[in-house]
Amino acid sequence: MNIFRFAGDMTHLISVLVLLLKIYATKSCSGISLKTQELYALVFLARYLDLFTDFISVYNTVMKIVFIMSSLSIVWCMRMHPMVRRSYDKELDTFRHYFLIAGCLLGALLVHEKFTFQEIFWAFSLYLEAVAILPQLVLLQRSGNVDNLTGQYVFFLGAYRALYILNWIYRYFTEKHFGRWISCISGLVQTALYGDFFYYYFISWKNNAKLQLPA
Amino acid sequence: DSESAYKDEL
Repeated sequence: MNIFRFAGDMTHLISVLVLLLKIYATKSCSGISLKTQELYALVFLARYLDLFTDFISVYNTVMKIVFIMSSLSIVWCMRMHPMVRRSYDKELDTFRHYFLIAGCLLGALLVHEKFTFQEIFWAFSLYLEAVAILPQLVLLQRSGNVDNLTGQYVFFLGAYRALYILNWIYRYFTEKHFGRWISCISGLVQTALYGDFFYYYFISWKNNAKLQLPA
Repeated sequence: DSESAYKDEL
């Protein structure tokens, strides 16, 4: 464990807590893409298949359970909770995310570490996580002004993977056989997709103005 | 070994 990875995990945890705070505090999920939440739930379920078979550390197991439970509870909340589901921007959240799932599944069948069930789902989860934010970014552009908690949620979600890239660079130079090209490339694509969001987020922070994404 | 070397990440 290195500081970059720990900071990345904590940033990821913060993004989940900010989203939970927004939903429970405001009893609203306006501005949040249900499709991105569903994709993330799928990412965690596909990636943590080894939750019960490989014990790595208490930290690792606890964090996996937290990410799986939180993503499933957010999806459940946005679909079932009577108050929350009413505020869902159903008509704006129209990204056809099933294509993302199909594309990533195909990609994982073609490019993976080893042709085993767990490895293919691991690669699938990395490709899917790289594009999972797309429905959310499209929704932000369509919904005009973004409330603070939603903006912070997306910011921390993007920042966590950027920290993981530093972690991979660090591990590349400190561990001899560290070849994780699939996660490095997926992580770079994922962080790049946040590029313009980070730019407008920085501008809004600098000018102390509301976050506005150009349509 | 390389197997578990990188599966320790979340």
